[in-house]
Amino acid sequence: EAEPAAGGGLGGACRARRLYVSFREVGWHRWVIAPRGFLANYCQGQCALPAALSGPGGPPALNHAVLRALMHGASPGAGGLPCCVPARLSPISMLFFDNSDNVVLRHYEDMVVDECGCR
Amino acid sequence: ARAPVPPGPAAALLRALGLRDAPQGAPTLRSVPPVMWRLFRRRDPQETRSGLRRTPPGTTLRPCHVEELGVAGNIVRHIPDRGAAARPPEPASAAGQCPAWTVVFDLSAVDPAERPSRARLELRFAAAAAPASGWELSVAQAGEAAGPGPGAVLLRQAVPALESPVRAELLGAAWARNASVPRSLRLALALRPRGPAACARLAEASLLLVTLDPRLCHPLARPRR
Repeated sequence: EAEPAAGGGLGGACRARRLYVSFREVGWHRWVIAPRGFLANYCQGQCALPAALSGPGGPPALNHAVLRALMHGASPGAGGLPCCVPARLSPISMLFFDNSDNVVLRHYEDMVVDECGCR
Repeated sequence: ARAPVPPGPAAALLRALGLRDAPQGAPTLRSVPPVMWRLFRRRDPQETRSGLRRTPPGTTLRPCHVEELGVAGNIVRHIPDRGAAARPPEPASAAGQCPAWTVVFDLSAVDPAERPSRARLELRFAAAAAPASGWELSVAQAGEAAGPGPGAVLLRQAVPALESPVRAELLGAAWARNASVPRSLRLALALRPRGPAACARLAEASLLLVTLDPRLCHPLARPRR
């Protein structure tokens, strides 16, 4: 269940968008006890200037990304724009049954996109 | 020779999550123990988060640490006793020589790379009456035979009452702290009254195992010293 990008394409600045991962949709609901799903989110948007510089409070821009965006502004098509990718992620915990009938609680890093950046 | 069939994306994803195969589903007659629900609710960061809002400062938990149990770890397993079905029925309230019970825990799901940090034996007993001076629990290694013949005693501990679950830490007693988790664990248990009283009955046994898989513990997430 994903938030559509503005204008149906890559419109708008690079930022995190809502994406809910449902374990029922994935087919894992028979063994995952909790949660039923989680807000994984995803990154989408343009990394042209000034978005590539990142706003206040956002992740620090990589010099390489800024220069690449500058280069693209001066000469579109040369190498393209920087990529809009996860810059800060957070973990989730999952409670599930394994194949030995154990109830398992596992902690997984890097499962939720909190912040995106141009890289 | 035929090349092995490459695993599909689902299998690769499961392996990345530390699972060998996709679990088959919820077993029948197996409920989720309250301790596991408690640990999950405490650990789940999305319990305190909604939408894209950041987790408020001060609410983040130490990564790779199980706060409620006070140990390092990122995997907690509640492992049921496999020996219950093979145990002969006990006399209702035999006095004198109390029976010993063999409990068996299948630990084959634990990866050799995981480092154990807690192995808590949890026992529930039923007794008609409690002796004034309480009970004594002894845990010994059990042989491969089905009989309850005990081997070397691993630990003994006083049990004042049986109303709440009896807990015993096995790490460092059943196997060395710095050793890998064994593939299975067979223990001989005995609960003896410290005074004249009828024997208790073992109602339920389980193992709460906490391990740390360093591959799932992001190095950047660890607090800097």
